[in-house]
Amino acid sequence: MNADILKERQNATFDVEKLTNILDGGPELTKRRREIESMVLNDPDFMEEDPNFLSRSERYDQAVRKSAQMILKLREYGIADPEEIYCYKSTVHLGKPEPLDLHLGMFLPTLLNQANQEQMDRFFMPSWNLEIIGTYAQTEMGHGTHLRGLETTATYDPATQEFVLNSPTVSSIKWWPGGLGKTSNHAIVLAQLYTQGNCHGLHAFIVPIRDMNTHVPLPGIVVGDIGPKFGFDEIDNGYLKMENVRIPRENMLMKYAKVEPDGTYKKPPSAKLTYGTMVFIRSMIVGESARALSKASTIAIRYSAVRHQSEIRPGEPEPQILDFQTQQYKLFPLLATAYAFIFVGQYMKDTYSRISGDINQGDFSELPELHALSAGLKAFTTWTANAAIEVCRMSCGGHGYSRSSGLPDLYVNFTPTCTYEGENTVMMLQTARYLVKSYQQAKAGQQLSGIVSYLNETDHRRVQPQPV
Amino acid sequence: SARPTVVDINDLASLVEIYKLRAAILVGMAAKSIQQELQHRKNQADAWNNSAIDLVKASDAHCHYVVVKLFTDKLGEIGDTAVHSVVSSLALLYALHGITVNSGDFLQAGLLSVPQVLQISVRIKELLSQLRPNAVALVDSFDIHNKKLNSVLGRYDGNVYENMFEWARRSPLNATEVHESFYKYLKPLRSKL
Repeated sequence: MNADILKERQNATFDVEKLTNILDGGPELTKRRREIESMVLNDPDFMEEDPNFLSRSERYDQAVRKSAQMILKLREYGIADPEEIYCYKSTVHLGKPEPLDLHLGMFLPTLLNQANQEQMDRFFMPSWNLEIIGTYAQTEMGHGTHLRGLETTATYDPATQEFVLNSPTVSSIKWWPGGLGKTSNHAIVLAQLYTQGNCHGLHAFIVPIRDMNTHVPLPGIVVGDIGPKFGFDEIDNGYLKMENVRIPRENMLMKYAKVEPDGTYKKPPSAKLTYGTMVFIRSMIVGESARALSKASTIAIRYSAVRHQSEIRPGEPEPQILDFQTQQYKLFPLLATAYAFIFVGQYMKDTYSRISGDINQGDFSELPELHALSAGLKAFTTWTANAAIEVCRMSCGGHGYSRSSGLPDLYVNFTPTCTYEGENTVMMLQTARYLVKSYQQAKAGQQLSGIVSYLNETDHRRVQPQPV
Repeated sequence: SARPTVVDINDLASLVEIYKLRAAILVGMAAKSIQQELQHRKNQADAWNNSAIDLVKASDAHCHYVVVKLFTDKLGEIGDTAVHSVVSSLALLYALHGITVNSGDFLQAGLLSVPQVLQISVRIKELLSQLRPNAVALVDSFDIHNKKLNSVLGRYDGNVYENMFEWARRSPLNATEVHESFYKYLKPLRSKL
């Protein structure tokens, strides 16, 4: 143990274990988390080559191997709790994204939320058993956060009772979905539904894209990897072009909206139904911000305790750089922010599970507020954490530029959170829409509830700056 | 009007209050911007777009208030005195640092005076010194396993240099003492010069 860091630990004025328990949500959860971590970290099947020394293809290959092992062992150990699956998975892949992320995190949940019983019977078990490996193809080369702009079409043909899926332009090619390029053999495709000559907006369709035995792309399907990115080296983000591909009517996810055999369209009971998945994902991203910032500040602060540099008092030995006020001013507010975001992440998770219970009972009353809050906090926490990781990296001087520091990887794998699942500025504007609407209701004398109720107080609350 | 709130910069509840008021004021300003645009005979969509900067600022302030509020609320759940003390210092630092970064909003809204903002800077420096002895223990509390942290600089044992040198030696470029390019290109080059 390095002497400096040993001394630091001796100087602590509180019990680290007690604070760890608070961050985990209790001693039992700490114990269970450590159990799961040690199951993985002591398992020779998960030993890996240092990805920094591998090519992109080798990194993808290694990630797929580990994911396959992960699926087998999750079954073998009977780990089914979502939190524990997440912990197991993030330990297997050391916090990096992995090729099955969208299959586990989007394809399966969308089936659960949007498939009717017949579709569940047909698709869920093959997907659970990885016969079907799915992804979620929404974003197009020319269209992202603004969903109404998506161009892919699904035109119903009553003569054959099929949908014809088509990418009408180059900008409509599905672009970015994780696992789309080489891993998946099915995709849930978001497309504009046309039936009986009318457009009924975006709906979800299960589209087979590769032969389930040979994995060769099916006729009319042009699919592949979009090439190297800033990070996400293990992920085959892909492109998908559909050339008038026909799928059975029963492949449109019809738990809510429906198309009858003759092409008659039935609207879904509420436009808010798709909000649920988005709100869930965005709430989880708040937790990602906390985890990334916790890692970055751990690296920067421990290294700042070990590194000696320059001098504070002439003639004295080189001090630890953590003794410089400027280093403290860079790092301690970020450390405080990491704690803040951990608590906000806990709050969002608890609130989401409370409200999703209400939604299942058909009570959508708190969904708009949660939708606005999750959008805003996703943007607020990811922008802050993104900038903070870069401050931590530069606080480590030249060695922060080495991949051995872990900080370059942390940055390039975190920064997509600022643009995926809703580009941050658009998210902030979505939150603003809810705030302005609430403000106008308050002005009209309506009593607000929830986290925006302070807008009722605006007029008559003033502040007396305290004489110093 | 109600008795004005006195701001005590050492009191988190008081700071939550001014973050709340800052958010309310910025939401009000954004709403008023839209109204003004509409009065200039703009349609709703253009009025919205011409107020977008204010709208984003208002949302940012709202989220900032929510984070400060939730951090403060969490302190109420921490029973251990020593842990409560150090996490309270973090919460105070987070709130005060956020004010210095956005001091224009608070001054413009009359929520703080200039002397108070200067006092906050002094208080932040005190908090930095106060937190210094616990900095490593606070990151240890995240309990991130070395393998998940995946960093030679952030190793739990602090043995950075030995392990950085070890890591570099494993780099594929060091698989041979002399890289093949020497024989393929540099050596032939010499004989041609």
